[in-house]
Amino acid sequence: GKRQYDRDFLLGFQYMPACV
Amino acid sequence: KESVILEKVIKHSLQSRWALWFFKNVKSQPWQCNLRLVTTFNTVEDFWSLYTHIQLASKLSSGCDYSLFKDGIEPMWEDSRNKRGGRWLITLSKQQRHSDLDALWLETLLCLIGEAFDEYSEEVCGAVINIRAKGDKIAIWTRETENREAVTHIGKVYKERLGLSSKVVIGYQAHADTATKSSSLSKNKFVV
Repeated sequence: GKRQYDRDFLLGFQYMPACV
Repeated sequence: KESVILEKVIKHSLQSRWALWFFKNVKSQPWQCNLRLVTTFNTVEDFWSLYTHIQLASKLSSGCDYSLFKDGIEPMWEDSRNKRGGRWLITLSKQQRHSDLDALWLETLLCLIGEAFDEYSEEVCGAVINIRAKGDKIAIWTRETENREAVTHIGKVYKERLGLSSKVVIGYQAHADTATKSSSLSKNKFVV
């Protein structure tokens, strides 16, 4: 199926530390 | 090696790969030389690492644009995927650069990468933000003006996602019309 993401889900990743 | 494998497992893939373009107006150069591909990404995590490392739109100088397009589509009318299409255009007042611009652009980006337009997301080519002294503009570009149902669905969802009041009317203009007229005079093919 299509990968649909709502805004709250996407915003939840905003301040996650980047993978190194 | 393990962390590379782990990264692949835990990153969240987007439906499409997206390309960010930057335009800086240098009048001595032809238009296409002023347009640069910054990078492409196809995961939620890579979107944020890009977003947090680039200048906010409100901090760009006048004459600059950001464009986010599906990878393979160039952010210009002439591209075969754009030329029969048009754009839902949001025009902002000068004051809104400081109050609203960055939030509206981020919301636009989240609509794109999150495929917010349901079965019509395939109609979306990309989005553009123009930073201009006389007033900034944000637009979502779609591929086919004749797909009325898709275009109006995208417009309705977009207006709702931007949190615009029902009193505000936004218009959709065909690129073919914008290309032949002064953009401010282009007539709206649809409004929501």
